[in-house]
Amino acid sequence: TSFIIKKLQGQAATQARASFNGGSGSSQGDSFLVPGATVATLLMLGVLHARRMYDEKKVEEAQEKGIECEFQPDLKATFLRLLPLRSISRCWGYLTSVEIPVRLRPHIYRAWARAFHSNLEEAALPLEEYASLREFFVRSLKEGCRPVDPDPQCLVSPVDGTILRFGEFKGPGAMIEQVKGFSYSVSSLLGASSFLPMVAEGHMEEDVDEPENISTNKSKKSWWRISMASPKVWDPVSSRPMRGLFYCVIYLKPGDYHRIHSPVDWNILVRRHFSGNLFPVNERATRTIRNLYVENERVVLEGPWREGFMAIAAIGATNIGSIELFIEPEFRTNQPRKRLLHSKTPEKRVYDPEGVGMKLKKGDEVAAFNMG
Amino acid sequence: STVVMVFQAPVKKNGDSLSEFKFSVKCGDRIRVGEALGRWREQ
Repeated sequence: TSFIIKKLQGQAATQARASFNGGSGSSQGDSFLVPGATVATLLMLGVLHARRMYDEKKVEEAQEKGIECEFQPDLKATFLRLLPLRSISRCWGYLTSVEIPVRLRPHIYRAWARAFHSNLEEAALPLEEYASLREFFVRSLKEGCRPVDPDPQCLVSPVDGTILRFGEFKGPGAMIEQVKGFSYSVSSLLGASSFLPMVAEGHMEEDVDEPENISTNKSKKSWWRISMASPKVWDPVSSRPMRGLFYCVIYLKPGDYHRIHSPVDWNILVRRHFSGNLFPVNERATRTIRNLYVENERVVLEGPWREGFMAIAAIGATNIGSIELFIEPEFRTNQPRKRLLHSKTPEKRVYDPEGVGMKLKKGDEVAAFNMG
Repeated sequence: STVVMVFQAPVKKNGDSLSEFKFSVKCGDRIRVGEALGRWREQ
């Protein structure tokens, strides 16, 4: 900005001399206004960027000292609610779907990798093969890049990312802290019709049959009970350990590998799609937007595994508004809404065969996030 | 984007069984697909 100001001052000085020597003051004066507006805009952008960097530095210093940032809604969060974020997200998707000329592709993808710290060595295909940025974004990795932990008694990460929160639910009311000072309930994240067992229990069948917030019609309970009827669950001897209910929140940066894999061997019985809003989900948004994960568009996959209940919620964001399911290729998210007031009830699908669902092995590809 | 996992896993039961799920990560850790989030032991 200082370089531009010097340049413009020099230019203004020469023009002033020229006008003094009889040039036409008015046109010279106007031309000076244009650079002045440019400089003012640049200055404003510079100030905003400097302030944002200062805020981020403050947050980082606080985190290094172990000080947890508190939830503080601000004007920007309120302003975001007024924006057509879903349309903006779809426009971004159209933009990133534009086919890039082959000779430009490596340069553009290397620039993206540099900006977002992606590892290009792992991309399964040569960079020229990705026709658009959107195709590059949802790239798969070379064989062997993500070995699955062979320990049969471990649960693996479904995605690349940063661990934001994890823990065990103890006592009634399963709440997850979005950020210090603000929590959201798991049943609102997974949906009221979730089979979420609400308390730690000694036997799965006790709770599975009577989950608190589920409509107790016999057919639904029966096939859920059947689907849970793995030998482990029906073991009459109460030597089996109790089961706790745990959670883990993982944040994916724009440069991360964005495919979702199976964390254990499990059966996916049901998929729920909540077409909510598409707020950004970066660190700042989690500190300022209330109920961020419960309001954003998301897809919930639910089913049993050998140790009980398993659910994965994939939550979209403004820049990454699409969630594609490899187990349901025709499924789409972030579609234009037919009605202004969208219903809060999720669109649901039960996978065949009913009560058994889709069988997945630990490490199998399940879904992918994509732009737009 | 964000992924939230909610799952059941074994916990210690009145001390007589030694199976208990424990996370093997910390907040802020970078993790990759296939790496262990947590383990339990049945002895």
